[in-house]
Amino acid sequence: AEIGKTKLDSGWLAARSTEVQLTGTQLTTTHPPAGPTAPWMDAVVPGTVIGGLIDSVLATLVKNKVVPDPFYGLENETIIDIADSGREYYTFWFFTTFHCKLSGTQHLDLNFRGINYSAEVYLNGHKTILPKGMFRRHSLNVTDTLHPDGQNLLAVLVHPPDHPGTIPPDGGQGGDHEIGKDVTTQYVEGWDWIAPIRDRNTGIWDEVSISVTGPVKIIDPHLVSSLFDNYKRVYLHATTELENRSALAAECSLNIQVTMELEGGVCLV
Amino acid sequence: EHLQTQKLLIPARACVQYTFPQIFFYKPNLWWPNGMGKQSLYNINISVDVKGYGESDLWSHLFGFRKIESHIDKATGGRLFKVNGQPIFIRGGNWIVSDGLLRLSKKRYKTDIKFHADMNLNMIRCWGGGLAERPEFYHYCDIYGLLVWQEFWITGDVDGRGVPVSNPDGPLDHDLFMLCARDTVKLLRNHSSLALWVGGNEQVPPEDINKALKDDLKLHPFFYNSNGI
Repeated sequence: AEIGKTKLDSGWLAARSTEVQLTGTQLTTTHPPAGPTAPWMDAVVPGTVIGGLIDSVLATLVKNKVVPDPFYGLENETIIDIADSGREYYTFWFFTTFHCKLSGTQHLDLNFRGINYSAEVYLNGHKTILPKGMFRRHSLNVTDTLHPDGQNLLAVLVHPPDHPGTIPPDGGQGGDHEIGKDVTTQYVEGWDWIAPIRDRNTGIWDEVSISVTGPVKIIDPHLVSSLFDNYKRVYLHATTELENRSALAAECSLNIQVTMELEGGVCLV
Repeated sequence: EHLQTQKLLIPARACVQYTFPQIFFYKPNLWWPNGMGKQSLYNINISVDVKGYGESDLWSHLFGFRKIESHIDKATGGRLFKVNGQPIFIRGGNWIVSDGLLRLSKKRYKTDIKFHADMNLNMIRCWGGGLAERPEFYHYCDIYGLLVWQEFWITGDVDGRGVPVSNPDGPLDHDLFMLCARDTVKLLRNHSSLALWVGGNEQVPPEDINKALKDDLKLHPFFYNSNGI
């Protein structure tokens, strides 16, 4: 497999959890969904249960005309609010497959850049919990749970925020403010000119990707410049974390290269 | 002269932090906000090769050399911003989210943010009731020269000043708030357009969170002498 990141943003299916009788282990081993047949539907990730463009569920529901588009008129009023439906109603399964065949000492990470609000990940029958928090990334080293034939089954069960709150009859800023108890975006109970978001933007709301590395992985480099002599004398300071995932010490060459794209595709190195 | 290689031995199953020797640039092209000059950006590529294996991982980012500073101006009582030593008159816009249902895409961000630049604005304030905006948002702010004022997820209305008054101590899990804040800073900190982190909207975060944020986000002493003449 080639070193680098690949986004998983196609071929997703979604289904309401209360309509799926199978476990995550069964979905990712013996009983994967065959395709967009009820209760499963086409969905695209990232996105939230209700909204998202490239989205999982409400966009799909809208596309399939199951519910009206909340962006027009008072249609939002016709979509049941999570306070009335209960959290299970907006707890959704997302399912996809991906192909990846590693060579000897390669490693694979499964990355979620944003989950609202917590999730359970099943990959080929193995379960991992993604803890709560809308604004945190998750990176799982899944090297040991990949299928030898390279074909992998991924299912994610996403749970809404713990405190979705109830929208008072007269609305108001942030509804009954319950949402503020969680570490999540606060406008979703309604604000000034924003109508309440019925699922509180539950979902895989940001990028999902897999990244292939060799034994050593680069993590979160930090770039800082310091500037002197009226900006004539400038230094670039770069710090990075590095993780050696192999059982042997790794003799590394670390390279940093700075290039400037000039007009006309000419590069200054 | 802008290619550097360092040797490093990493023990088995270990996680290390490594700082390259600083790289010197003479009169590099500086990054300027919209209306003050070009938004010069450099491609920074970091890669690691492992003996006996080859290239193990690589990372790249567009980076602009600039110095952004701000302080409360005694004369006006307002926050005065400087970029590369030049005071800048802030023409800013409020940003809630690109779409309430999080219909987020690169194309949408590019359109929204270019629109702000075309309106001759030079700052976007990301409201605390919305999101910690995404790398794609910041990428286009880097490209079009929009400085970003990014608030964390605290608002007066929901945290202690609303009607009814509620959540005076913010979210229930302060450790989770700080974990998310630290991870968000790591996600966004290399963007040239990031000008200011702000605790929340119309509200100061609970004391312990506010103190932790200030501690984590203060300038590293090493850089205090930066920009000395």
